[in-house]
Amino acid sequence: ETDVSDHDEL
Amino acid sequence: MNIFRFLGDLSHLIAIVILLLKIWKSRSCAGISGKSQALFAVVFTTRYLDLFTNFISFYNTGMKVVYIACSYAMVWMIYSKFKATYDGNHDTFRVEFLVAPTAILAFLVNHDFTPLEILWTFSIYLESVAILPQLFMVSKTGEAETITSHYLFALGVYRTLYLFNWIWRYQFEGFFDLIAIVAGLVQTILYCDFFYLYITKVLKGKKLSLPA
Repeated sequence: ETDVSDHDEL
Repeated sequence: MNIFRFLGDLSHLIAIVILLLKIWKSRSCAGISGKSQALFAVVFTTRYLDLFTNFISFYNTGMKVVYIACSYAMVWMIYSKFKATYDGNHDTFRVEFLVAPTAILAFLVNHDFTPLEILWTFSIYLESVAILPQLFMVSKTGEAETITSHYLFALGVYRTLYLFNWIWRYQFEGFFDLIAIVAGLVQTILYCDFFYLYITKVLKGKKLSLPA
């Protein structure tokens, strides 16, 4: 799991 | 980027363009929930604040700007330009029942307790339920214009394709974002009933109308 959001996905 | 992600974005864009063109060409926003569209404007605004902090790619920036611009154009058309045709009497869903719980949840369940992350998380949660005023409106009037049905279908397909994108990313990149996945699942499930009606009725050339 990531600790921050994925800013690539819209 | 994988094919599901790209087709998902494309489907999202098509949905928005369908609705913009429908309203612009018919000079009417009858049957469209201004509340859902206003919520989408909030969703895009709170999610894409990273435009000011991160640069990913021209594709990424371009799409984000287009989504934001389209959502505000939609709100402007419904609440200003074609206000006379707006069906406010049937657009009675209480949005505070969506905004308040999703805002609280974003504070409680997020990746990182920072303003940008909380707003991003809020946008993900809010997006998953933002279509409810529109679906409520369709169920209240008992019907939707065929073009509105196409819009809803393309919008539903978008998040469904993102689910496949997330499966792909988990499989090949080992990446998964539980917040996005759970919200995306909820969002897709909300469209299931509509998908059924769309396939059984609209694709057979009938107007979407619900049994009384």
